[in-house]
Amino acid sequence: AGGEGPAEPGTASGAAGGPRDALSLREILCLYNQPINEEQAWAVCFQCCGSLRAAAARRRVRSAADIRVWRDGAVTLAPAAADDDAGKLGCSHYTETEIIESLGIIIYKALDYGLKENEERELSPPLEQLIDLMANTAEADGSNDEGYEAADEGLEDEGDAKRKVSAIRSYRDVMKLCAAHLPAESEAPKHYQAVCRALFAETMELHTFLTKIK
Amino acid sequence: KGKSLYKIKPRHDSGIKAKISMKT
Repeated sequence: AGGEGPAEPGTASGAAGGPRDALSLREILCLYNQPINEEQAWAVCFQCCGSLRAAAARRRVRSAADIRVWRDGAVTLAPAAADDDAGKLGCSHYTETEIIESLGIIIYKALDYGLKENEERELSPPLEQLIDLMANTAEADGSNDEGYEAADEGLEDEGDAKRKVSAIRSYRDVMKLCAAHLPAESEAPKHYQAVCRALFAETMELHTFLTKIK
Repeated sequence: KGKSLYKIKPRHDSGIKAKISMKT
């Protein structure tokens, strides 16, 4: 499920023979043969929503193979193949909430990687809430469904962001929740980029080591 | 470095794993 079959990272070189500049999340999972950790999940969410927001993307995340972690810590969606996601009225335009839902599901699967069907990972409540809201699986309490309403506010003045959330409607909402997870919200872009940069670097290091062993 | 420590519990019908599974 989720396209989590064997990945083939190939060599540490890119198509032109130079060093690789990006790894898919699927490659990362397969190389480590273990799930991502919570901090990496927060970071991939933040970084991916940042690039989706900038690109105004309209395709869903179908598997971990679609998520690219770049050397510089950026996280993007892989370009769509010509016939990808063409089943919805012959086009690939999805709403922002549908794309966020698909991202939440794939991030959860990355956290759940390798676990048996009858096992469940114990997530920290904030991360579980983020995924619940992204995947639209959160139980509505019926009393306050006004959404996140983060439209024009700065990232730095959302000290009580976590308490207000009842729905996520935009990439910005996800990013604000991820930022609110940190002690200093204004540090979110720098911090999460560093986490993703380290994820790339450590995975490449492991890949190089395993290649030498082989 | 590179370790991910986490607790595993039995899957629960009302847990997030079940809810995510229903979506896929």
